[in-house]
Amino acid sequence: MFEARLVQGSLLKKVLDAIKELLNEASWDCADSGIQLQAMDNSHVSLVSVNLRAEGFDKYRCDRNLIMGMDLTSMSKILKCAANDDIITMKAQDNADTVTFIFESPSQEKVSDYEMKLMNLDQDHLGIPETDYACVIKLPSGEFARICRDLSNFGESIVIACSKEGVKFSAAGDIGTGNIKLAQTSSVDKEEEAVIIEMQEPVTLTFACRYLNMFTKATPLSPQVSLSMSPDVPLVVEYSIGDIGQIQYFLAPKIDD
Amino acid sequence: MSSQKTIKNFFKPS
Repeated sequence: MFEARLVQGSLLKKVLDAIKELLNEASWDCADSGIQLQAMDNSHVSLVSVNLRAEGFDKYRCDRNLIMGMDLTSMSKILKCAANDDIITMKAQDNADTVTFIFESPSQEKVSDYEMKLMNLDQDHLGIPETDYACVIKLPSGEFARICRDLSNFGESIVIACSKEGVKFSAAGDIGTGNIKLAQTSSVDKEEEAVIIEMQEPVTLTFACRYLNMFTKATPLSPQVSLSMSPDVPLVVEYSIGDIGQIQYFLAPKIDD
Repeated sequence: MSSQKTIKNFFKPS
């Protein structure tokens, strides 16, 4: 028996919004410790990893490890039927071929349930090595979304250059070039408005705008985003999911031939 | 010219 109840159901709706453009289908691995999803996009350029801790749920039970392969378009359609303040419960029997989503209004006066067929997915699972990144940049997630959107007007790629002076995002294309520089904030009233740079050594890497823009669909999940970079390894774009977990996007850099 | 590698170039199947 698997059952996970989340009073803040809107978080799950936001998680789906954050992955459904990148992934058509994926497996949710349910275990005693929580729920995890790892999947590559169709072109295998990026990898998405979602981690929802068992303690983050208001009720969590997982008697046996369970892999639930889901069509994310279908799952998203179902979650669209939940109101933002609904309590969401996911339920499945051991060895089941369906999962049930239960939505309860905060007053408990309306209860809906939707059953969805599960899929058998044969997906590669990649091992992500522990890495000490040369640069970790924390910035407001809305600012990052704005930068990616603005620079996408100029070219297909964004160059992210991090040094002790700050971080510079640049794009170049037919209409010209764009550069956006962010300095580390000296003092801020609110922590989520801060730009914080932890740097061991300067790093400059180039990434595809298309993917960065898809990652920023996670913006509603968290006021801050962190970008971790090291030379010649994938960028990690990480958003926290309330207090219950985090979503990480790994994007392979573009490399000079 | 820069080219896009796949993520599999960096992370091995576990």
